[in-house]
Amino acid sequence: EHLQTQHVSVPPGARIQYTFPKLSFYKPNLWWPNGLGKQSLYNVSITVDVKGYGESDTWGHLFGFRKIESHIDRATGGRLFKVNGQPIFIRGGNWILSDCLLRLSKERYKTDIKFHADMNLNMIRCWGGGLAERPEFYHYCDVYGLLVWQEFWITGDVDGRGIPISNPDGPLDHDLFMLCARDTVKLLRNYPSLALWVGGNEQVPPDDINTALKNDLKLHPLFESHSENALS
Amino acid sequence: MAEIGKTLLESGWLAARSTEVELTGSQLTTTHPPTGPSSPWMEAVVPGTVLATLVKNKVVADPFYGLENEMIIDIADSGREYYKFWFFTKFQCKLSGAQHLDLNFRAINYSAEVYLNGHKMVLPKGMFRRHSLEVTDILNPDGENLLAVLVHPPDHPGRIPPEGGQGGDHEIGKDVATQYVEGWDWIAPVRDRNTGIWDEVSISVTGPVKIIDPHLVSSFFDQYTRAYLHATTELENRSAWVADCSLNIQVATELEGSVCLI
Repeated sequence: EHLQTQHVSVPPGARIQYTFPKLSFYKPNLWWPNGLGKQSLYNVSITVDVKGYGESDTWGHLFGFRKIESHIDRATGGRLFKVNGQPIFIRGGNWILSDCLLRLSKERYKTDIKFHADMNLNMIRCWGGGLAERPEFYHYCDVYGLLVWQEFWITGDVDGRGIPISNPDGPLDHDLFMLCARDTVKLLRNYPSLALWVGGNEQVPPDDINTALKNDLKLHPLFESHSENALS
Repeated sequence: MAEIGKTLLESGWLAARSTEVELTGSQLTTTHPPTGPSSPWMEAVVPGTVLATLVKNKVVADPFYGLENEMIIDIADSGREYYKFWFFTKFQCKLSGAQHLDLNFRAINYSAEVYLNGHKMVLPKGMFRRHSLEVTDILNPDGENLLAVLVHPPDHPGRIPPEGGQGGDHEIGKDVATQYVEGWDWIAPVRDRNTGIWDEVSISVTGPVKIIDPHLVSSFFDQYTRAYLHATTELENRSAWVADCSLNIQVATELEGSVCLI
């Protein structure tokens, strides 16, 4: 059941979206954060062969089976995280970026992130005044089991505070902000270490941006269900 | 026939300040390409920022040491043109038949004009967005392709008040870009506001149909003993005929040692 081929016809010049029938796994090796278990990863590859031509494109990604949930715990007022149904005590570190000349390398990310795992942390929070971190950052968080809290590019200092208040309505171009946010989500959404998208640092984004982010990022109804028949 | 897949363009880049280059992008990528790191051209750090390139070539002091950052002119004083830079490289690629080539920029800060073999394309504003340009029809027949990128700094680089502070005068917040670059309580201002080709540049060869942004989601039942993998992808047919495709998904895990379970 781990190899599936589907036949699809794509009209000339068209761009279509295709969903495979779901692949079922029995007792898959789950991905766990640092300290809770192994960071099992599967190599998922997708290839497309065109009749009369041969292999046309290929794509691969390391994927981890895990379920991450979080909610505001009424008793403590804090955000409580669960991974694969297990509550987890978050030991997190702040992250701004590796280097202010953006000389970002795999080696640097591997060293920085392994350091966080060696310090027995299990979450890294990417501050809103820094970057949407890069795929190589997330890859090593997958490998070493660091959950990632990724903020979008709004900060309490620059957006909507201060005397006089600066940028009360955030960036000038909200459509550009949402275009960048959507493209960033597509770039990072398959990494098992990605645990939480956050609108900004110590500040709620402008209403239209915040509403659009919440709407785009809510779990697809297909996965809301708690029983299989709703899925089928 | 070029091999299907992605190739990083991460070596052989040159850079020059735009105000020191008389030529146009079309001339740079046709009749007058730079021949090497001779003034005003220098070896460039790509991916990286303009300042990374200037530090590498010792054109400016290293801002990480002492108060050297104070020696580097801030964009607020120099003007945006001073940190508007050309980046240039060459790449080999010979397609055959129904093959297609994309030129990909995973992130640029803040906007850019791309010239390939004399053809101009624009990379719109925004620090956190990818750009993918289909360049199949403008490749050189001999396989040697000339690429020049003119990178513009953020629109609102701001000015650092004498007292510094978190985010300087907050002007950078008007753009969709990283905000720490105007300085914070933990870092001095970054003089070029991180202008540059700050993430990977690649070319990717495909056949007539291209796979775009697959999305993988897992769902669980019976205490995680039963799981499903849901996969959705976009497909683009860039040919002029209907493409009958076989779409394959394969999941393999590395068992202990080097045994692979398919």
